[in-house]
Amino acid sequence: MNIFRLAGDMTHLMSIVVLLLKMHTIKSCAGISLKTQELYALVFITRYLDIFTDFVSLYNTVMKIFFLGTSISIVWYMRYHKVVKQSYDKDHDTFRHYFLILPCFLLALIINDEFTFREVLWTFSLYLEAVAIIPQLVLLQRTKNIDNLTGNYVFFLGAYRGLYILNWIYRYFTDSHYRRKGITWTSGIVQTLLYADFFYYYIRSWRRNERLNLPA
Amino acid sequence: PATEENHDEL
Repeated sequence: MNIFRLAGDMTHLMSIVVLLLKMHTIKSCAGISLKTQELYALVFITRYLDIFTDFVSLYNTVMKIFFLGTSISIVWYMRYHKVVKQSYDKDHDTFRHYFLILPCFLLALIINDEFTFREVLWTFSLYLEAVAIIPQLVLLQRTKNIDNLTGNYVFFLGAYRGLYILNWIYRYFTDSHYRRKGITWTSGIVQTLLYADFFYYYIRSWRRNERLNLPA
Repeated sequence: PATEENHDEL
């Protein structure tokens, strides 16, 4: 474990806590894409299959349980909670996320480290995580009003990915037996690039102390 | 072995 990875995991945790706080306290999910949340739940379910078979560390297991629990409960809140679901913007959250799932699965069948059930699903979860934010970014483009919590949510998610790239660089240079992880790195870099545009407008609006609005 | 080293990250 290194500081970049720990900071990355904590930032990822923060993004989810921000979202749960928004839903639990102000009972609203305005500006949040249910499609993205469903994709994240699928990412965690397909990636953490090994939670019962492989024990890496207590930290690892606790975090997996937290990510699984929170991502599934966020989807539940947005779908079934009588108050929260009313603020779900289903007219604008129309990105057909099924078009993301199938290509990621096919790609995972072709490009993977090992053609086993678990490894293919793990690779699928990597590819899916890379594109999972797209429905959310599309929704933000459509609904101009990005409230603070939503902006912070996307910002923390992007920061977690940036920190993970620093973690890979750090491990590559310090950890002797750390192997090249082409698939993980490529997928992670693509995912982080998707945030680059958002980061630019987020930081610019923060500097100018004005409301964040993304160009059409 | 490769796999568990591969999957030590979240």
